[in-house]
Amino acid sequence: TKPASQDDMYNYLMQFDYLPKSNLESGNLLSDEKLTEAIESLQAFGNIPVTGKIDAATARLIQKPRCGVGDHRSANSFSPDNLYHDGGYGVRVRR
Amino acid sequence: YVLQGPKWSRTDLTWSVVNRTMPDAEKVRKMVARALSVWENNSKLTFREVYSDQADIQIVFARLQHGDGYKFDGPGQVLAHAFYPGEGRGGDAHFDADETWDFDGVADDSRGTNFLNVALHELGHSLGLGHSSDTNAIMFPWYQNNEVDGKLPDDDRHGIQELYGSKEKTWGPYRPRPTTTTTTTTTMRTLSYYPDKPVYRPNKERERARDRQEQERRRQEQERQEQEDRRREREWERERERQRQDRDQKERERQERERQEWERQERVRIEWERANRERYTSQKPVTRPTTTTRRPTSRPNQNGWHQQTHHHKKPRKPKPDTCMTSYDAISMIRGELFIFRGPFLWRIGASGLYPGYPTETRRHWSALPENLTKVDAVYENKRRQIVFFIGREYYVFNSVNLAPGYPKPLTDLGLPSTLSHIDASFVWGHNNNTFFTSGTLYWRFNDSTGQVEPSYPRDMSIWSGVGYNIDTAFQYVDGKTYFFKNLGYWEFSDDHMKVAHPRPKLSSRKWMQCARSANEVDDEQR
Repeated sequence: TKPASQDDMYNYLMQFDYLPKSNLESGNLLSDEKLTEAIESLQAFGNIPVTGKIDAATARLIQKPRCGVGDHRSANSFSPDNLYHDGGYGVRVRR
Repeated sequence: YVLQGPKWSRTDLTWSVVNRTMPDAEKVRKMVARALSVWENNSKLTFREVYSDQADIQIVFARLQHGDGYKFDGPGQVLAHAFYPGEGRGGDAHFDADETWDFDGVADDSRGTNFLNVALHELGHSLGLGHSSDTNAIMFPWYQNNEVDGKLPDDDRHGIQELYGSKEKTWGPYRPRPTTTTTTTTTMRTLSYYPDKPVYRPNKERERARDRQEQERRRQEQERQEQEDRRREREWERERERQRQDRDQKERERQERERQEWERQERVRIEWERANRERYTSQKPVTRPTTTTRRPTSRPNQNGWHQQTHHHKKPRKPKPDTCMTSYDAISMIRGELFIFRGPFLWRIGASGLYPGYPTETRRHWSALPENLTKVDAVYENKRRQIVFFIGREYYVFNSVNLAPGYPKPLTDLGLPSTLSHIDASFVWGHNNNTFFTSGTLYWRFNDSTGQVEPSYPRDMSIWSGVGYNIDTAFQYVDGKTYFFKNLGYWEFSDDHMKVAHPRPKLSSRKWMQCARSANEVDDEQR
């Protein structure tokens, strides 16, 4: 597994809605804790140890084939019509 | 499980494979039907295949950029994506044509990615399910060639039944199929879903007769299907006609209301002027104004446009109502604000709206088409040239003179040949990049290459809160970016990458300095 660069990680987190996609455009710098939070959220979703770091398990996870739809509801991605949206994360329905 | 966004308002849905001529089209259809039967057997949903681009769920194979702003990435990683329920592209499922697909629904990943499994997942999105973190769930984001074994994992079943209810009728007692030899590795098991399919050893003759029967049945089914489609098509056509008449009726009523409102305001204004004149004459000696120019009275005709009545000139094109119009384009040009609507423009300088506007756009830029009906978008580029987008072409002006070689087609900018028009063009104050938008997509323009960036288009949802199919956008002298749609606008908050106020504000007040009408409540007061 090739090591995941910070950029790969960053783009992956934005592509699958762990970070707001808008950062693709604004390039707004993110605080370290925001980045760590996003990595922890990805690790929890992917059922791998939650370390907040780009470790080997995480590098493997982001290379696995997957669905292109984001993992959180954010900014209406993949919604057919883009209604007004606060850009926050959708409410997850509890099991 | 996650219920994501809207669900379908009915349970009888149609689906259609778009790439019907692709080599494995038959297998794709069969697999999609099997995947849908899993969702169907665990909910009230029913699915019917049609041959129409009006189907609720369109199955598409595409590669890399395929026009929806979510490009595929070649073999590996992203396998497919789908849109949540809704009009237009809602419900559609796109599969990456660059993947090595195994269309036989078997467990052997060495032959490729199990299409049946991925289709089952993507159709979950098409029905309104988001991703689940339950590794056994079909809606788990990462591909795992897991088996459904006739029964949908609980997580998915609970989700789909929460959305569309469970089947009323109880299925016969579940008779597990004779187990297939499972391979040694952990998750390599097949998705097998035909609990009641009998196993028998047919002889050749009987099999041929059965095939003939099967073909005859399918031909009849297809014929019935096509009749059904024609009937539905006629139904849709009637429905669309009714909606069109409805819309026209509503438009006439709206314009009538506007006309009455305008006349009321006109009476109030005349009354106010008369009262002022009386007050004025009672206080000071009357000084006759040196020149009396007849102000042309303009009153909206029946379709809301203002007909300038000049007693001595032939009537010109009807002009839009300055205080009641949407904007086709808007831009700062040489430090002044230009707003375009139809073939007209307004010019707003430091002291407000110039008198005598709106005027015809071609009075400033005469090289624009004689039969100009509207300008789609305008912006002043970094070389201070003025760029007009009209239909599939763009014009570059050095001040008021058309630069040599223009107009050029949009494709010269690297935009797709399928693009019919640009909605907005603007330089974003946040990073001074130039953007073009159209429909649900936007591109970033590279001034040095003169082309849009190759990693575009992207989906407009990134400009959170603005929505799709905007009318126009621009960067104002305050450095902020404003997006416009219909009679309203949003200020955009660059830091938060979303609109600064979810509800659009009335454009005429801020940009045309129109007085607030009596029944209009200020946003602050609101």
